[in-house]
Amino acid sequence: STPSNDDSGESVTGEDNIILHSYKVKSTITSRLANTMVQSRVENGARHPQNLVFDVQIPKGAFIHNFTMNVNGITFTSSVKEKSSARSQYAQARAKGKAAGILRSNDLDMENFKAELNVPGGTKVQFEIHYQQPIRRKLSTYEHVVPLQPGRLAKQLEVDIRIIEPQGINFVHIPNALGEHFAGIATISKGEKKAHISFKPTVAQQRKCSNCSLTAVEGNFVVTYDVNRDRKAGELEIFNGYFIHYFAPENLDPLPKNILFVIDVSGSMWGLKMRQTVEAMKTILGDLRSDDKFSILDFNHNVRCWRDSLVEASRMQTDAAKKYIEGIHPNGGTNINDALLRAIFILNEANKFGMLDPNSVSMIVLVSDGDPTVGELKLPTIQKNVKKHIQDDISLFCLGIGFDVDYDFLKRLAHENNGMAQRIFGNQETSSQMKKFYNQVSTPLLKKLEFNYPQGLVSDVTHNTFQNYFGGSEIVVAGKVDTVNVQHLQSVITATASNAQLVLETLEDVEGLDEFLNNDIHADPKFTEKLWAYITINQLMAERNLAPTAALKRNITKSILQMSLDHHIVTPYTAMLIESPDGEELMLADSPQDRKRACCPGVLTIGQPKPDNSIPSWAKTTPKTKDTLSLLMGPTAAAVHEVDND
Amino acid sequence: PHFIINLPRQQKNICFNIDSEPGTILNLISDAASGIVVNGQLVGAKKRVNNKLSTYFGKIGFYFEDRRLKVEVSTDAITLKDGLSSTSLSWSDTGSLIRRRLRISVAKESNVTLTVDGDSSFMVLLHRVWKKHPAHVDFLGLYIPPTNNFSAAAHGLIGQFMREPDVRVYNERPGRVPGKSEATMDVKGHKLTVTRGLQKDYRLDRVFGTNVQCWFVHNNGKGFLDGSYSDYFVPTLYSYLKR
Repeated sequence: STPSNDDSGESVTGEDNIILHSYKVKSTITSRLANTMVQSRVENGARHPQNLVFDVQIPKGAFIHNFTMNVNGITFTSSVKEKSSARSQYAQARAKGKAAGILRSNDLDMENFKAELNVPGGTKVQFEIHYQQPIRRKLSTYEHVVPLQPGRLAKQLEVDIRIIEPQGINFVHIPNALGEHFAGIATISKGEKKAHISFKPTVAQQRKCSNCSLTAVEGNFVVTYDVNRDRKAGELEIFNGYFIHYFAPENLDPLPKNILFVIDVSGSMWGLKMRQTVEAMKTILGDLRSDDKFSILDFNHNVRCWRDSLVEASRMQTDAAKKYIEGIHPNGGTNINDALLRAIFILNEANKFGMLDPNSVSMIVLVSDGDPTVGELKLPTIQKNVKKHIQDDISLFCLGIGFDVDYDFLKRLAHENNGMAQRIFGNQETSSQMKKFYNQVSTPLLKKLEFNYPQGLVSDVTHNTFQNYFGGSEIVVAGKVDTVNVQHLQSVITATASNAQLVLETLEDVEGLDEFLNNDIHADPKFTEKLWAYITINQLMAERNLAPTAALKRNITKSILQMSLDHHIVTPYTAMLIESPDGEELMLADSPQDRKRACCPGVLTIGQPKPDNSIPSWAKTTPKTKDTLSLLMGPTAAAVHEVDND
Repeated sequence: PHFIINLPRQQKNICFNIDSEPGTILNLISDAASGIVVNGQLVGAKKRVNNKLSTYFGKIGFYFEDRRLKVEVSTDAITLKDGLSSTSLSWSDTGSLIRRRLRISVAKESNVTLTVDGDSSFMVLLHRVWKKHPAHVDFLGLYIPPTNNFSAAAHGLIGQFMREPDVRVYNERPGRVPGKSEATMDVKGHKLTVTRGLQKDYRLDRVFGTNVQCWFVHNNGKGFLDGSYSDYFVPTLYSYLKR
């Protein structure tokens, strides 16, 4: 238990006479599903009307499912509707002086939800948003990020996080992401399967300095943890008619890799980006294992190979490769098409001539900071060319540096070819971001994985075959199970390990978790259903993005829309209507994912889409002026009907 | 550890104990002609009882030389080693590892079966004691069916009995312990005093075991075994027995 910091009586009123009474964030993670609520109680203590803003950063991949607003006792509630019907409803009845929106942000893996009200003096408003996100395991850790931006001192500030993991919790850490200022304030209490994290800085502790009126609370509150892995390779959790199968075996030797690094050395890479790339590459090359094979291609308008074929990652070869990388001077254009085709050719040839270990994993890592300017320029044609030539067992990973690269194209390219994409921010952190990404894929432990469940007993199973399993990550498969007629659920996983064919069988009682979860007041009783829905929606989004025909796309869109409505979540095909009790006033919170080329919003992939220009004008950030007397009006009807089609 | 040797032709069971120091590795089967080695490493109980420290098999190593495969079964995990690479299954998993027609099948928290070419097989049973048991530790039991096709050159504490020795037990008489009769056993040119005893086979009942009547050979199987029990010490889990 932790002591509460009730109102200390310290003044938190700023010069603008706006009082933040409380700012609370509550998260409950039930078996990797985080359910987060951010609540802010704020008052316009001035005599004149002022803007009250609720601006919350939401991790990309999270699904907003509820927002409520209470203005002087009048509660606005939200509902999720099909996007165009929400917009036409909104066009007919807008709220006066109120706006809400979901905005893209350039911050890593974040987007913003923002609600803004112009209210008379003395008005008290309580905002509350709820969102959910499946938490992915990366580098042997689950990371739950709670962005905190109260904007001012809060009489009560509280972050309360509960973790409930039936598999057992191995460790819980709170990296001091908010800075030294808050060292030692957060507390952790950890049991075998549950943990509680509490962060309640007093007003004095929130102050930037002892007599400052500004808050030092700004940034991410981060919790990292992992579940127990020392024994089972996988965990089959069944609850309320759904199953979730987590699979993250350890104690396996890595499979050898055949890896081709394809590095953009066009003129735009000159300077910091290239320096950081060289630094990252030196570490990455140094980390290759002796049974790995590799080569490097660098490209601008031309494509050069460090070696024409794959070579063993011996110390001598990696040292030579490091020297080669150091000697590169970026200049010229960008010929992505030829570079990728050459890389594919090298891998295909090596395979054809039996030079690759049959148990090895082949991958291409593309690093680029810009769109093609030389050779094939049409992105769909490049995509087609790659798909046509690449073998099914080669994975393509794409790193897009900065914002001049069409990141959505890289994402499509990667997803279509068994890989992942990652946005790299072209700054001082570029090198560490690249290394971190590489570390996620540097240790393939299994390949050709197949998850099998008895037909007839399960349905709507999410993707159940996987090209590779990388150490430190986790594969998740979900589905529906007939718990009424079935007592046990069996699964059989087959995979290829470094030196053996692996067959793993699991038999779980369908009621095995009932007692544990039903007796915990914090556990989300619908976590299995929600996780299944989120995984399914993400997969449909990715499938839609790659669908070859408009008809297929429309069908997938329909399915996503139906699932979004069924599960009451904001996706690119739904919008959130926020309504006054009498229905007279309406606000619309729309998703920013409208770009035609955008891929997989909210998807469990690494990275985030490019910032776009489609943020509705009414949702733009309001400058933080001291007094805003004008009423904020809603958007014009024309502005809201020009997007969203196939 | 206890050993029970079933002599099917003579329909007798002979049993003996080997008492040695924790860490010692005993050769159980050494068959250079078939290229199979089975060794067991001893683990000690947590406490001495009556000034005696019980030992058990804590780790069993199998080496299939012609396949270049090693299998280590410990009370923690089951590991297949092929050259420098290894793959493990834990006792919490039910599953199989298949490599060069060697199949290792693990039944969760129960047993592991090694099958070579779908023919010869070995079973290792896991015996878990409750956590924080004051004296006992987890240990392993090994079961080798007599049908395994070892060569005539097979040796080791168990391997030597693949060729069934002639055993004659006679002059059964009351023993020093009531209910445990004694007898005289002629085996391998020795005349031994043996005691009627009971041992357990845990394959069918992992908790209580099934009683197996046997003639117990004292002094670490002296006389029943070729040479002394210490002749069967080997340096590693995959070493052949040097003769």
